[in-house]
Amino acid sequence: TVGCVVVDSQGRCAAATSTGGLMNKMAGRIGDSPLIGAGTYACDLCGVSCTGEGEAIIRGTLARDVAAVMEYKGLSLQEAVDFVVNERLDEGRAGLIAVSRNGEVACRFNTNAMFRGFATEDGFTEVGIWD
Amino acid sequence: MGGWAIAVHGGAGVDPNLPQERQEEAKKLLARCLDLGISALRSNLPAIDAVELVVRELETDPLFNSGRGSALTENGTVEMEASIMDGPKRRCGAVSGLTTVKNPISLARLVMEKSPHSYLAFSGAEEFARQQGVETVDNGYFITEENLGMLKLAKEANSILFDYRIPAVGLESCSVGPPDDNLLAMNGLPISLYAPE
Repeated sequence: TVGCVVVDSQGRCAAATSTGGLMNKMAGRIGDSPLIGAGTYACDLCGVSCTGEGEAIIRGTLARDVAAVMEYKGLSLQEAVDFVVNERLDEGRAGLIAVSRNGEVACRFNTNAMFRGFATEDGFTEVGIWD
Repeated sequence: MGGWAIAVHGGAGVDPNLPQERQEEAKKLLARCLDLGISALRSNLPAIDAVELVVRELETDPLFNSGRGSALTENGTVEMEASIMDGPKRRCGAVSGLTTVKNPISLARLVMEKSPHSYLAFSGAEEFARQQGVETVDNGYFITEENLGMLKLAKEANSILFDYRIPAVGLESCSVGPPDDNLLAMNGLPISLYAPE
């Protein structure tokens, strides 16, 4: 699975996710990537893209929950991302990237690694794989 | 406003034995995609255009599990899916079951922009792709030798793998977690948790 989340200079957020799914999956299987609210979500507050065990991401409505805990619990982006990965995946394994309308980036994963990259307007750039 | 920002990912869960040069290849692709997004944002493209642009690049490169290089179904074919969402008005588009569309994320965008719906799948999505004149290719375009090898291993292990990289020595030894982690099942098939997504 691949994904990208962006907040632009006007503070608008967007998210996009694309995948081939699981190797050896049953034909017709649909995972989290096309499900708005599970693998992909964006609103006024943030943009989120997820990857990992699709079935766990679907059950946990992972992407929407990041926005919801920001909206209803008043958590910051990183706090929301930490909360969702820690509390919503049960035994599932997944990771996600997120941006907020304030120009923050955040990421979290409970797998052994995640291919990821970040950049912000103030010059911060990072590309990583391992924990 | 805090300024623009961008994040990209290429999948969670990585084969612990992934060779160094493959890791460098992956980092180079991620960096290239970041640069693409950064120049789009510096040219004041809206966020929705930037995410589509970057994911198209990731779909076109066979390194990660999307577009060309997608994981294979049990039948050895490719069925792709994607979704996109624009924050301000929470507009969204999604597609599933694509077999010939070269860039699924752009079809998802067209579902959002040019259809009265939010989600199209399988033959309906393929028909919409033809109506919209998006670039289509034979299903074989998406299939790579490496993934054919992965599928073979997955079938031998009778398991579903979350991603397309698998250690040369087979599933059992790739686990990093406690042994019983590997016995979790999904849909009746054993899942190897540390076979990467």
